Amino acid sequence: GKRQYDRDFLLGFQFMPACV
Amino acid sequence: QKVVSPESYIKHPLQNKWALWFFKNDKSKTWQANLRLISKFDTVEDFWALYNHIQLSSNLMSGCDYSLFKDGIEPMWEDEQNRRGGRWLITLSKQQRKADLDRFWLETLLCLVGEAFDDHSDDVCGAVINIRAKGDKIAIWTTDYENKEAITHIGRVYKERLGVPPKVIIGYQSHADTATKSGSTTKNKFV
Repeated sequence: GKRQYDRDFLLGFQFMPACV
Repeated sequence: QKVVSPESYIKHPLQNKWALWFFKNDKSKTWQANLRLISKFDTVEDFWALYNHIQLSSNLMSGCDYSLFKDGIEPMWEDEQNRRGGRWLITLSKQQRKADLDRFWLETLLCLVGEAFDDHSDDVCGAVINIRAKGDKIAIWTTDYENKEAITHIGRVYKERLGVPPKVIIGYQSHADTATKSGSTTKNKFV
């Protein structure tokens, strides 16, 4: 299937510390 | 020893790789020379790293565009994936630049990278925001103006995601009609 992400899931990552 | 869950160190991959383009209107240059690729990304984390780093659309100068397209598709009518395509067009009033523009554009981006249109997301080529003194525009571009099922599904979901009231009509126009129009308006293929 498709890799779908809903808006709240995506918004939850906006200010996460960056992965290195 | 502590076991760290992969959730905490693996970025979340997107279905597609996306390219963000910027257009700045310099009349001394050709249209194509004014179009620049900013960056590409294919994870949720890299999308935000880019989005948080660049100017909000409402801060851009008049004549500028952002375009977000699937990797391999150029943000122009002439691209093979766009030639027979069209766009769902959202036209904004001058007052909406402050109230809605940045919110609408972010919602558009989230629809694209999150594949909000289910199987019909395959028909999506990208999205464009035009910053213009006479009124800003946002559009989702799809690949086939004859694919009624995909276009209407995308239009319904998009309108709902933007929170556009049901009584407000949005139109879908083919790029061929937009390119050959004589007046300022293009006829709608779908509403």
